[in-house]
Amino acid sequence: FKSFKMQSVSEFFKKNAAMLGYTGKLRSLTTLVHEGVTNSLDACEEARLFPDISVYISEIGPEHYRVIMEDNASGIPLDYIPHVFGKMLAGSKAHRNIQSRGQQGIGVSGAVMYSQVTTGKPTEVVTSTGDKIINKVNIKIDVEKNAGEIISRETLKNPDKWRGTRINLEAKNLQYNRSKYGPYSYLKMTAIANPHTRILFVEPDGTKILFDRNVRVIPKNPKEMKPHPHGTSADDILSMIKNSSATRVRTFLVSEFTRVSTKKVEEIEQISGLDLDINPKKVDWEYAEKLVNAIKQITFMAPPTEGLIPIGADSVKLGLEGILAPEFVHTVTRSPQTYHGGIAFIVEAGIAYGGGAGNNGLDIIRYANRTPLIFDQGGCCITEAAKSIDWKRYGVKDDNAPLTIFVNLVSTHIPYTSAGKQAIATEEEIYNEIRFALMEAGRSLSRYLSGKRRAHEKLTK
Amino acid sequence: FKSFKMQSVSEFFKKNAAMLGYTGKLRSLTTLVHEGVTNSLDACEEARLFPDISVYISEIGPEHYRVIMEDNASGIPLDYIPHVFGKMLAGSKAHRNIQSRGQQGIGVSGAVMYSQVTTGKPTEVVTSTGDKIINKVNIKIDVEKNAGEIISRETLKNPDKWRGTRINLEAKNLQYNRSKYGPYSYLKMTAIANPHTRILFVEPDGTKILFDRNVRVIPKNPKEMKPHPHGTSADDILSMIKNSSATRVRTFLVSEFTRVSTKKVEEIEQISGLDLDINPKKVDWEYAEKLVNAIKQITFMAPPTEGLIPIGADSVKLGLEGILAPEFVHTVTRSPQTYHGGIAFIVEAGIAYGGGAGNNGLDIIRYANRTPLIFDQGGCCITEAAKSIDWKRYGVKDDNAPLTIFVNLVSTHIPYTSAGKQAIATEEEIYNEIRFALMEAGRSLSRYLSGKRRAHEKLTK
Ligand SMILES: Nc1ncnc2c1ncn2[C@@H]1O[C@H](COP(=O)(O)OP(=O)(O)OP(=O)(O)O)[C@@H](O)[C@H]1O
Ligand SMILES: Nc1ncnc2c1ncn2[C@@H]1O[C@H](COP(=O)(O)OP(=O)(O)OP(=O)(O)O)[C@@H](O)[C@H]1O
Ligand SMILES: [Mg+2]
Ligand SMILES: [Mg+2]
Repeated sequence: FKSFKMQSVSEFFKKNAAMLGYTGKLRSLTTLVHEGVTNSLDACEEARLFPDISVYISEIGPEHYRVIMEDNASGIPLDYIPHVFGKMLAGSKAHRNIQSRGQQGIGVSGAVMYSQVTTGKPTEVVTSTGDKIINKVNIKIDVEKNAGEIISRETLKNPDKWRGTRINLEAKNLQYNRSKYGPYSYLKMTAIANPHTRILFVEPDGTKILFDRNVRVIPKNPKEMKPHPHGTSADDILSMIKNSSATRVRTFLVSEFTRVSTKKVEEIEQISGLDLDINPKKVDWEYAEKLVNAIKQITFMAPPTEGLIPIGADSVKLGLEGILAPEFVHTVTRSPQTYHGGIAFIVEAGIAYGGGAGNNGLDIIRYANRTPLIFDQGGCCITEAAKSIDWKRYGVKDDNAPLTIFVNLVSTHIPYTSAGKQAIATEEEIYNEIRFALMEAGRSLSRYLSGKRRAHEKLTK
Repeated sequence: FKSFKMQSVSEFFKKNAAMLGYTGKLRSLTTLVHEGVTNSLDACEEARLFPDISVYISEIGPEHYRVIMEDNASGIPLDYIPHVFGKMLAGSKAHRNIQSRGQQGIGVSGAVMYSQVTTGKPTEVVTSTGDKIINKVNIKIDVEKNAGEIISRETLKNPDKWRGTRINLEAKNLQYNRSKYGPYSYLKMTAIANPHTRILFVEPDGTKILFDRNVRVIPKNPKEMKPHPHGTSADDILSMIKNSSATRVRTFLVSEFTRVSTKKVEEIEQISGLDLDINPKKVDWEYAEKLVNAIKQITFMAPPTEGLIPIGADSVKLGLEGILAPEFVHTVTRSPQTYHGGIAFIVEAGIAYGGGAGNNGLDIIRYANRTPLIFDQGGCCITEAAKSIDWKRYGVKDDNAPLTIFVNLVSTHIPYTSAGKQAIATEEEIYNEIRFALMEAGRSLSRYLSGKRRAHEKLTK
C-alpha cells in the first residue's frame, strides 16, 4: 500500500486514450474532427443559429497534420477557455437533462491532449462572443492537475463583430483518406443528419467540398426535460430531492417529474399508502422505494415529444436517397419511451432496399443525437438489434441482399459503451424499441417486395 | 456558460455505469464478481500466496442478490479502506509498469457504487492484515466528492491471525443463470487461466462448486518493467525525465529504459548527433524528438520475458482439453513485443479442433492478463484478428467447423476500449502479433488436418 496513489481523470484518459477514440491513425484524425464539429453544432443550436462550420485538414509531414475547425457559434468567454479546452469533465451539458451531442465534458480537452502528446505543442484558440475583442490564446492541458494552461494570449480588435470559435491544432500519428472511416465520410454523414448546416471541408490535397444547407429552416431546439416517473429508481428520487426546493413530497412529484399531474399523485398516494405531505428532505430509502413501487403500478402518459428532436422522416428519406439511390425507402419515427433513470428517448429508423443499398449484405448506418457513429459497430446495441431481426420473414431472401438499415437514437442521455461515444450499450428498453421500429419498417418493405414479386410473375406469364 | 460545471469522476461513471459493465442484469452481476475476484488474485499474487477465494451469491428477492467475496490475500489497512472502496482512480496499480489484472483504480469502488445506487445500502468490508485486529466496516461512496464514507466501524479480535478481505454487498436489477455470460462461467474460465487458484463458488440455489488447484506451484510473479525504447515517444521521454533523478541524459537512457546498454547509447549519440551529457531537465521537445528518431533507426533486444507472465502452454492445453475435449490442440507463446509507449506485451494463443470445439463455427475465447473477457466480443481486437484469418487456407473448409480460437494478451498495460475492460482496442502491433500467433498455430492445424485427410483416403482406398 505504499504504492497507493490517486490519478487525475486526464492522466487516466491520457494513459487510456483508446477509450476516447484515439486508436489507429485514421480513427484518431476522425475523432479530432468529431469532437470539434459536435461542439460547434451544439453551440449553434443553443444560440438558434444556422451553423456555418469549416474544417481544414492539411499535411505538414508524414502522418503529421494540421486540423483547423471554425464555427459561427456563441464564442467562448476568456474566463472559460482554460476549462473548456484543458479540463476534462468540465462542460455545460453533462448535468442537464437535454438532448445534445456532447454530454461528458471531455471531448475537446481530449483533442488538446492528443495534439500536445504527439507534438508537444499547444492548441491555438481564436474566439469572440461578438463583442469588441477577439481572444487569441495558446492553450495546453496540465495532465497531472486536469487544468487548462494558457501559454500565451493576444487580444485582437473585432471591428466586424465576429462571433465564434476557431481551433487550430497539429497532431501526429494520423492518416487521411476518403474511406468510410475518415473525416470526409464523417462530415458527409453529419450533413445528412443536420440539413440546416453548412460545412466547408478542405482536404489535404486542397480539394474544397461544400456540404450546403438544403433546408432553410432552423429545426426546433431540444428542450430541457424533466425525468419521467417510468424507470425512475429510489436513488434517482433521493438525488432529485437534494436539488429540489419543494416543501412537500406532493408538490415535489408534480414539479420535478414530467407527466405527473395532481390526479396521478393521488393515485400514487392511494397505492403507496404514504403521507405525501411530509417534507421531501425527510424522505429515506424505504419511503422512496415505496414511491417507486407505486409508480410501477401506474400508467403515465408517454414523455412529451417537444424535448427530443429527431432528424425527421423527410430528411432521413432525402439523405438515404442521396447516398444510396435505392428503389425503396421507408422511415419510421417511434413515439417517446424511457429507459432506466426515467430518461426519455426516441428511435428513428429507416430501411433502404435496392439500388446502391447494402454492402454485400446487411449495411447498418447508425446515429446518436444526430451524430454519425462510425466506429465500434460490432459493439453497438443498434447492430445487435438490426442483426436480431429475421429479414427473411420480410421477404429479404438473399444473404447478400441490397439492404441498408438506418437508426438514429435521440435522448437526453445516450448510454454509450465508452467515453469515445461510438457505440450504444444494450439497454433493454432501447434494444426493444429499435427492434420494433425495424420490424415496422420491415413490414412496409415486405409489402413492397411481395408487390414487386407479383408484378414480376404477371409479366412472366 | 452560466450552466458550466465540473463533475467528479464518480458522478461521471455513475451516470455512465454502462461504461463500467453495469448494463443488463446478468452482466452487472458478473461485473461485481469480476471486480472482486481480480482484486483478490492481484493481491494474492503480490504477496506470493496460493489464492483461496470464495464467492457466495444468494437471492434476497426478485432480481435482488447478496454477493459475498472473500480472499486470503494481504488484507487492507484501515486508513486505506475509504480510498480502496470509495475513491475512483485511486489504487496501487495504475501508475506502475507491472502486469496486473487491475490497472485503473476504479473496479471495486464501482461495485460499492452499484450496490448503493440500487439498494441505498453500504458495502460491508471485513479485513485484516494478519495482526491483532479485524476491521469490520460499512462503507459508502460520496459520489459528488469521489470519496469513501465510513458509515460504521467495529474492531474484532483476531486470535487466529486471519489475513484477508471479505466483501459483503447487496444489489438489485441483477439476474443469475449458468449461461456463458454468468458468474459460473466467469469463475470457471478464471480457474482455467489460474490453475494455482482455489475458488469455492456457492450458487443461489445452494449448489457448492469447488474449482480446485490443479497446480501446486505458485507461478512466477510479474515484475515491474521499464519501458522499452521501441515505440517510446517524445512525450513519454519528457514524462520519464520528470520522474528521474539522473543527472545526465546518457545515464537516464541506461537506467530508465530496458535493453539500453552503454553501447546502444553510443549508437543513439552517433545517429542523433546530440550532446548526451546535458542534464535531462534541460531536454526540450525538439531534443526528445531527435532521440526518438535515432531510437527508431536502432534495433534493440526484445523486452525481457521475466516481467510478463502468460498462462503457460501446458495450462492452456489442459484448459482447452478440459472444456472442449477436442481431437487436436496446439498452443503458441510468442516472444515479447512492444506497442506505443514502449509498453511490452506477449500474445499467447491456442487452437482447438474437433470434439466439443467450435460453436456452429468459429468460437473465440479471449483473455487479458489471465482474466477472461466475457463481453463486448464484437468490439475486440482479438475477435478482429481471429476473423481476419482465412481459415480455409489452413484446411478448415466448413463454415461451421468445430474450431475454437484461444488468445491471452499479457502486458503492463492492456489498451481496453472502455473502463469495463472487456474488449481490447485494435492497436496495430497487438493486432499483427495476434494474427502471427494464430497463423503459426494454424499451420500446425493444417498439418494435422491434411494428415487426417491422407489417413482417411488410405482407408477408403
Ligand atoms: N465551439 C464551441 N462554441 C461554444 N462553446 C463550446 C465550443 N466548444 C466547446 N464549448 C463549451 O465547452 C464545453 C466543453 O466541451 P467538451 O467537448 O470538452 O465537452 P462536451 O461537449 O460538454 O461533452 P463531450 O465530452 O461529450 O464532447 C461544452 O460543454 C461547451 O459548453
Ligand atoms: N482484496 C484486496 N486485497 C488487497 N488489496 C486490495 C483488494 N481489493 C482492492 N485492493 C486495493 O485497492 C486498490 C483499488 O482497487 P480497485 O479495484 O478499485 O482498482 P484496481 O484493481 O487498482 O484497478 P481496476 O479499476 O482496473 O480494477 C487496488 O489497487 C489494491 O491496491
Ligand atoms: Mg464536446
Ligand atoms: Mg480492481
